Amino acid sequence: MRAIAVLNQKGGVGKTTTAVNLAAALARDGQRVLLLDLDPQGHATLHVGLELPEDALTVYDVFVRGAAIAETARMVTDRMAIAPAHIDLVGAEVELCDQENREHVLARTLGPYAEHFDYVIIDCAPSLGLLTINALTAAREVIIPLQPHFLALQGLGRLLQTTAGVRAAFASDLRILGVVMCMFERGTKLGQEVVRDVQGFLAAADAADPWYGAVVFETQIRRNIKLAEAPSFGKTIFDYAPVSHGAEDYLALAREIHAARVPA
Amino acid sequence: MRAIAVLNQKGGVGKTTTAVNLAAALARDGQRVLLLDLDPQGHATLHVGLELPEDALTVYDVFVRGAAIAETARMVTDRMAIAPAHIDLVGAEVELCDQENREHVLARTLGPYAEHFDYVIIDCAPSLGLLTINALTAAREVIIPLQPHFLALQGLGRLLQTTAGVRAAFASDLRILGVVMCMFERGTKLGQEVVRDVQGFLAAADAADPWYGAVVFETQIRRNIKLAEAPSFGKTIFDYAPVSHGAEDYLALAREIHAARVPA
Ligand SMILES: Nc1ncnc2c1ncn2[C@@H]1O[C@H](COP(=O)(O)OP(=O)(O)OP(=O)(O)O)[C@@H](O)[C@H]1O
Ligand SMILES: Nc1ncnc2c1ncn2[C@@H]1O[C@H](COP(=O)(O)OP(=O)(O)OP(=O)(O)O)[C@@H](O)[C@H]1O
Ligand SMILES: [Mg+2]
Ligand SMILES: [Mg+2]
Repeated sequence: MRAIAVLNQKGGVGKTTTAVNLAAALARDGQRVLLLDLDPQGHATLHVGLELPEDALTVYDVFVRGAAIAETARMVTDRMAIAPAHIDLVGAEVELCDQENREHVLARTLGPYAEHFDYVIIDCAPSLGLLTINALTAAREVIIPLQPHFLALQGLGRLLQTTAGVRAAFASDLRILGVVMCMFERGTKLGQEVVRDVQGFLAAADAADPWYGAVVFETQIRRNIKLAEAPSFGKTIFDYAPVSHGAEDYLALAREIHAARVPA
Repeated sequence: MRAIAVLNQKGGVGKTTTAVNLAAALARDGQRVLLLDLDPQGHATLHVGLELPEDALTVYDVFVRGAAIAETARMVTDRMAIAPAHIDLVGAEVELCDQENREHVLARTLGPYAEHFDYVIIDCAPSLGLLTINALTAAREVIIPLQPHFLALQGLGRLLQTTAGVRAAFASDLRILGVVMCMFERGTKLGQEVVRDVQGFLAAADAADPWYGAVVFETQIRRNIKLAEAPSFGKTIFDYAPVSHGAEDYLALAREIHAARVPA
């Protein structure tokens, strides 16, 4: 099982859109996928159109009451399940403060699922708090969605430092798989500049850095209004607009990521 | 002096772009404007190309050491000054925890400037923490930048509730001036739908709601790559691309907001 965290503390850069549609693309290609919504905003849960009854168990219960992931997970499409978020997650970081081993709650609950899923894709909140630390100790790989804009580029250094900090603190083999350009507008010089900047930065990594070997994915997710419309219908791009740039790009990304897997 | 907070806890929706270019547009029209960067990311400070010497005083010093705004403010263009942010602001919320009257630090320091400036425009961080509460007790008016997308619409209710909470808790006359559509793509049905949704929501307000009388501004800020390029040159849209949709739209917004001022 590959556990991949989709992470960038800068808001609105395409994390949820990438987590949901990458999970759906992998499932279309025959992989068994669990999408884990770790953002109190619950946008991945909304994106797939999941309406939860009041007493439904969510990721909040996993963190605060020790519920098993299986008790929260619901099938969304063939081979794709979601463990939904709930706004109460906002309080989980405070409630976890006194728990033993609070950084590894998620890692411990994912353990038993290694046989059931080929992929776990974790949609993270736009912050570097305890929930995100849990994602980084549970996942072995990180994908960084990046909007190819100057302001969005500024926080990348801090994000990479945080992953290095988690790797050192917990002696894990966490590694950055790559950066995926989202909302890409071909033909703008800003887009090309940002790609070159990031490629240069990644190429200069030391063997000890978690981003050693990380790449800017070949696949660029083009700006495409259908990707922004799909969540309002509670659908992935494959159910909403299967013949669109958005569907093409996320299918290509899934294949690029699946080909990049380290042989088990 | 009008003090206006530019606020939306959803990330990446156009807060900084609006705060900087609205401030610049008001200054072009002859107003004396202070731009206050209250976001630890310091994007407004970056956007105007301000490079601070190591020992420079910033908004952090205003919060944690009682420095006066005047000691931090630097002129950016004619009639426009900025009080810059610093990454240390990340820690200010914790450091303020034990201070008396910690929600009013900003309001107290702005008091003496009522004669010096016609406008104070506050760029807020994408969160609803203590720094943002300080913005809401210092400002009398709020502008909400909104990306006309389904996911961006979800948090609007919570944002409005937070302003109502601040108004009740501190018995202030804080009011929501309006919602400005950012990154607007004319001709998409999603854009039109979001405008209608928000207009309907605002029209249904009670007299006691802080958003009573709030509107969706006529001026829509169109998506325009020049607005995303300008910060990489450390310039406002007026210095970078004075003949562009971005410059046109922010000038129109400034005039709409200035016309909406309550007679002193
Ligand atoms: N390639 C794209 N083309 C057009 N719109 C997009 C694209 N990717 C994402 N969007 C839209 O842009 C907005 C931001 O994307 P998204 O919500 O996925 O970002 P995020 O990083 O998850 O945000 P947050 O930080 O709030 O969690 C959403 O409204 C989404 O529908
Ligand atoms: N009208 C527009 N057209 C094109 N790009 C835009 C527009 N407005 C903002 N942008 C770009 O979109 C990105 C997000 O905008 P901005 O940084 O102003 O949002 P924000 O709400 O301040 O983000 P944060 O929540 O991180 O503070 C930036 O890269 C900015 O340059
Ligand atoms: Mg998201
Ligand atoms: Mg900003």
